[in-house]
Amino acid sequence: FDSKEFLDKTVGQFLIPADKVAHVQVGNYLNHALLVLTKTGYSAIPVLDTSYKLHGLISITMIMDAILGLERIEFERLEKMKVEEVMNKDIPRLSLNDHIIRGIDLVVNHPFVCVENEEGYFEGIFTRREVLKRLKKQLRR
Amino acid sequence: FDSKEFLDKTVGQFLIPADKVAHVQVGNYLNHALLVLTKTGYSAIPVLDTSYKLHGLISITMIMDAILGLERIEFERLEKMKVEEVMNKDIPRLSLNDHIIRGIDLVVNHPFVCVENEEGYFEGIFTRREVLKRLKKQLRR
Ligand SMILES: Nc1ncnc2c1ncn2[C@@H]1O[C@@H]2COP(=O)(O)O[C@H]3[C@@H](O)[C@H](n4cnc5c(N)ncnc54)O[C@@H]3COP(=O)(O)O[C@H]2[C@H]1O
Ligand SMILES: Nc1ncnc2c1ncn2[C@@H]1O[C@@H]2COP(=O)(O)O[C@H]3[C@@H](O)[C@H](n4cnc5c(N)ncnc54)O[C@@H]3COP(=O)(O)O[C@H]2[C@H]1O
Repeated sequence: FDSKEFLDKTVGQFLIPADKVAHVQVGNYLNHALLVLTKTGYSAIPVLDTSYKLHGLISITMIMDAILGLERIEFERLEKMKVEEVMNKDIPRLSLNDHIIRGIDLVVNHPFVCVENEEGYFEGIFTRREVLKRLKKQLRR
Repeated sequence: FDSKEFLDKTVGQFLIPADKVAHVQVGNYLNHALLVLTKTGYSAIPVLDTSYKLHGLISITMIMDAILGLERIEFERLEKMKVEEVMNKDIPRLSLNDHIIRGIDLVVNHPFVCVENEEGYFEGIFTRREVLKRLKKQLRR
């Protein structure tokens, strides 16, 4: 096993770039977010604003939780509530130049982590799959 | 890096046992599965039969896909369709004695893989988190 494959790499070298990442905007209604999540098949995606700054994550589970009433599923809320009322704002963030070990620490408990630049603009995501793909390659040597 | 931590281990040593894994049954209606998925917060869970044999996986995305009509979300289907009509039956499976590298190969593309015994009874799940937890520990040495 050549741990150099991991130990001298940065987060940026494992990045899924922003133009390949499905996202929604803070001002979108929940029905739009539910459609994007269902059609792309992703369980959670980043939430950006119109200037491409990162604000949080939204998942299909968060949306279902928000509309699940005591007696029935309150579907009319999908057209009344906005993404910013339901999203998770308390998320870990990475920078392109972070050492890879900081990324690996975070994906132990998060399926993916958003990467932003110093001004808070969204750069892309760091995913468990990219880490596991390289682990497999290394162990197979 | 001590790759022995990985190279001489079996899938069983990383297992989340069946009694800790949320699941639904093939005969449940979709509204029951949607409730279990939303309340546990898991994006996908195993589908078993009454004798605890593994039949497939069901996810919140599969359920939303099944009820998303052209004009509107057809919520009445949640009480009419069953889990077995919507679940994914074509899933990878592992055995307790499989070498860990076979588990790692599979979690590159699957967030978790179900483990079953020779007769097909469900034993538990092998997850990305368990692999990444140990990778982090090893790299930190
Ligand atoms: N369309 C697709 N094509 C190929 N494989 C697919 C796929 N959709 C899902 N997968 C596989 O399933 C894993 C879990 O997807 P999930 O949507 O739950 O969780 C995903 C999703 O929430 C987010 N994600 C990944 N790629 C994304 C993208 N391009 N845009 C937005 N979110 C993304 O990051 C999480 C972890 O991604 P990761 O790649 O490690 O792991 C992915 C990947 O291995
Ligand atoms: N209640 C909770 N407590 C602590 N952490 C939580 C959690 N729910 C989710 N997570 C974290 O989020 C990751 C993704 O969860 P997800 O539900 O999309 O995807 C999960 C879920 O579909 C399934 N899974 C994990 N544990 C399960 C369980 N006890 N019962 C049923 N399914 C489980 O395996 C996938 C991968 O799990 P993994 O542990 O690698 O990765 C989990 C874990 O790191």
